[in-house]
Amino acid sequence: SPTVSMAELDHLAHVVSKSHLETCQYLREELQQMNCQNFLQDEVESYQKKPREVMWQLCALKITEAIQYVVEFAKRINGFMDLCQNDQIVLLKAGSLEVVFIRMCRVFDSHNNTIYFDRKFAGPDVFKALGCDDLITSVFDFAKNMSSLHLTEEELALFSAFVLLSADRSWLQDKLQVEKLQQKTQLALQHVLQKNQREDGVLNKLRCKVSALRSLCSQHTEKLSAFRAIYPDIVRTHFPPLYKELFG
Amino acid sequence: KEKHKILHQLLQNSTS
Repeated sequence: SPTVSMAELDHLAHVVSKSHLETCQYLREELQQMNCQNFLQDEVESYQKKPREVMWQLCALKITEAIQYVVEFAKRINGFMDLCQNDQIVLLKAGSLEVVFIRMCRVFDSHNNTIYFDRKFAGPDVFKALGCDDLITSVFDFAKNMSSLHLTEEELALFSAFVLLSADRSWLQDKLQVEKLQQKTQLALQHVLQKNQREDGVLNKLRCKVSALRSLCSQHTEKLSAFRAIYPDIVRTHFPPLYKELFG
Repeated sequence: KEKHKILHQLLQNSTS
């Protein structure tokens, strides 16, 4: 593994954390100040009554918006833009949705199992019309587990960068370079966890989250394929082009 | 490149 000084790790943590905050779509304080409410029962019902394809389209749009912020985050991670374009695209194709799932825990309210969506807090029942209850349950469970770790923004930022810089993605041209960046990010994450006096188990718990994230993404791909098989024209004509590029 | 046109564009836009 690379030799890195403490000062270098501090600097890396600072830069990644700043990039994360600059590109995180919603600041926690903003959401608190907005005093967002939960959806009322009749609002929940109106989401549930939406045609399946309309709800899918809405969620594809929200995911795409969130991913655009993740792309900006990636661009500001040290060394990411020095990778060849093939590898930048491979990493974003495989990792951008995973980072969206990580970021979800910032807008998750564990008291009532709701998540910020479409300007209010929504429980799993809001997403019923999608017709993929198992995926929604998995996403909420993940957000719940992730938020129970009570990571700081700096820790979340470094974990997001670590996931984005996964060196084991297929089709990377310069695996070694990505591996170096990922190792440095992991060292910075370890350094910050130690500095924050987190117990040793946290890093292991985060490692387990990596496989949970992959499983969520493959579930999403399966659900999308099943949806596309029934509504190919809706996907072709109404889904955001970036979403189709990433998951098509 | 054609396959990932939008991603290419997003990556090439200067960070704002």
